[in-house]
Amino acid sequence: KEDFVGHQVLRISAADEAQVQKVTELEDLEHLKLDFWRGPAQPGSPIDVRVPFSSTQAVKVFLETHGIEYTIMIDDVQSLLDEEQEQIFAFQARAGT
Amino acid sequence: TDTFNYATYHTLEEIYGFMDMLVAEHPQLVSKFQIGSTYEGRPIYVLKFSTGGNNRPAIWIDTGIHSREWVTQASGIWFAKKITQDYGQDTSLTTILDNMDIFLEIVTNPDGFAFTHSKNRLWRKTRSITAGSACIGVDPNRNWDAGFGKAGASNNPCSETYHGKFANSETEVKSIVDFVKSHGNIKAFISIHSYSQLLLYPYGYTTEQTPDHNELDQLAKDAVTALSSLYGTKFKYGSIIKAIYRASGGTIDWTYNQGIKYSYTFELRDTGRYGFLLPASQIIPTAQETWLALKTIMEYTLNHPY
Repeated sequence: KEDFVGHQVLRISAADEAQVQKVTELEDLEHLKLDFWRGPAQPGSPIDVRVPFSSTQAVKVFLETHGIEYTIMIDDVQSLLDEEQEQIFAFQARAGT
Repeated sequence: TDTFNYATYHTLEEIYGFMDMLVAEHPQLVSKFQIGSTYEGRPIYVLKFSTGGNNRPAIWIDTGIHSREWVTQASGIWFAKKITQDYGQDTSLTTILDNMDIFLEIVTNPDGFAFTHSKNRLWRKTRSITAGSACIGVDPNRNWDAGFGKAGASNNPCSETYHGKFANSETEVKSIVDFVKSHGNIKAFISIHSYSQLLLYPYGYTTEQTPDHNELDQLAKDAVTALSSLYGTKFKYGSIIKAIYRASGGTIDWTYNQGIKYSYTFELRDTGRYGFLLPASQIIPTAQETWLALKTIMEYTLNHPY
């Protein structure tokens, strides 16, 4: 299965149209392998993006350089997925007995 | 289906098994039919809830066109059960079903959904191969023939919003298109996504307002009011392009342009904690509150024929 260890989901708050445009530029940088869960829209509308571990530093530096605020929405995607799988397995085990 | 666990996520096989059980339990009310096959050859099933009549006006609901939005398929299962439980008990739903049919496609993107269970939990697109590209899949919510290929979709096959080679290139989309056209009497079309708590109406590909803008806006307001009444979940509403962003080739833009006035799309919970990874404990509350909004739209559709 695809491994999402160290992947974070950042919630980005673009304050104005220029910042939205900057985030849109990030979208075009294919080598970062970003997965936009909520794409860039109008200022004030949150932008959520899953960032692979290998791109975390680059993305955060980019955002900070341009004064774009963000928070970490999900600290480690894989840990959430593990929890989800555990719940499903637990249900299946109960159903099996 | 009484012992089916609605509070956990299920595989495609379990969901298809659930559908068969529901049909077996309520043969006078529920039937299952196949509208097509996926790129990888899986059947695409739709549940039909009908109390009789020939080609009655109908309401379409689909969940799971973006495969990783697991709370939507899970909600679809809950809706199916709810319809069978409430028919004959709930006056409003009974009146709707005595006059209209309801079509429910619980897994709109079966290949993608199977892939989320086997290989990549966060897979969104179909699984079709694009000639000349190493990347797989098309965003089935950019593949409809409504502003297809315009701004608001990507022409890069590696993008999550890749619109595909041409409109309806995806069999998962074409199957619905063919069904909607052949039926010819669908009056409301509701496509359910997650997340970000929105109720949206056309358009997404243009800033132009639809001729029914005011009516769609008022109905959206009523629907989110009903939704919020249960747990206080806050939804915003508006046209796609205003409330989120420009998106071309989207489902409900096409259905609206086909003449289905009451065309809506939901984005279910949450507001920024779990995203697509909504804990299973939230499935039932999500479905319950969404059901209230669905009922508002369905009741309005029944009472405002066109």
